[in-house]
Amino acid sequence: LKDKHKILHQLLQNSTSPVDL
Amino acid sequence: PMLADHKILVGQIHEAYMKNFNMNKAKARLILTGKTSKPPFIIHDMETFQLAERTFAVHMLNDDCPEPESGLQAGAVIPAAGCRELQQREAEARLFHCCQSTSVETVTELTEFAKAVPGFQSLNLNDQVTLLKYGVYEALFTLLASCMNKDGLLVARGGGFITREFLKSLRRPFSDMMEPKFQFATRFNSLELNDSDLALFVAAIICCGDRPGLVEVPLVEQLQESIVQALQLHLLANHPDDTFLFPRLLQKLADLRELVTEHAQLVQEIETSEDTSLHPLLQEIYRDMY
Repeated sequence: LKDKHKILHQLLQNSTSPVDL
Repeated sequence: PMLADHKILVGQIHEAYMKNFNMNKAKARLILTGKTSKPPFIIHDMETFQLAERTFAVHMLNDDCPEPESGLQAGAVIPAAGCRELQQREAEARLFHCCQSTSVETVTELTEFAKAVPGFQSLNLNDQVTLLKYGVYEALFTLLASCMNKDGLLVARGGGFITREFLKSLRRPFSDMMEPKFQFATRFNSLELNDSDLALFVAAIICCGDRPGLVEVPLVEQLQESIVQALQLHLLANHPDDTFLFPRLLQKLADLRELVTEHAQLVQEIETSEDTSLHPLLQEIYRDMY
């Protein structure tokens, strides 16, 4: 699941400013 | 103690909602009912769309609030008849990209909101991903309803209003994109929920124990149970004259699932037929979804 959802993982683990999305 | 607990939970979820979403129903309704000093710029055809695009882009670069009216004279180029069709196709593709950017922004807001729901971050990380993967589009279409009335949709953080007729007039498959959302919004808005009700409903959408692939189902169900119970008690207190509001709202969950399934199919069709690329975050969400 982690490999297929890297950005979701990243959003969940970091505090976001809408990152480099 | 139960009553006190549920009130605390309601307060926490409402606060998370107000803090994390740029637009809310109260704000949207003020704009849609003309109660703000500056009305939104109305996009009703390709020309007004292109004017809005230029104006909003300039103001976004300047990190300023959009003021569409002031930029109208600047770049108002009306395309010659010969290249109109090509320009129209390009404009439709750009419109699709604008929708994607808004979706990405809302997904990030929803993620932050979910993280602030008490108990969500204690769940298994894979389960948090699963809940977001399956919940964000249902939540997104719920939030979208706040920005809609029967005639159109607020865009660009309330700076623009895109008409339903214009969206319907686009070429297929783009023309099929928003109409089902308007139909859902009309039914959903008739329930007259406010932002505190919506906050709990969105939390209940995300914390849902029957998403495919959840590992620790009982923990998610426990969280879901506390949110749904808080929602029920809150609706009874907040809408004492509407005793069937809670069951009616639960029925909307099924409508939302159907809406997302149809939407995912349409996006796939657009990706294939229009040769457009989907944002990586949205790709993750749609991949192997249903």
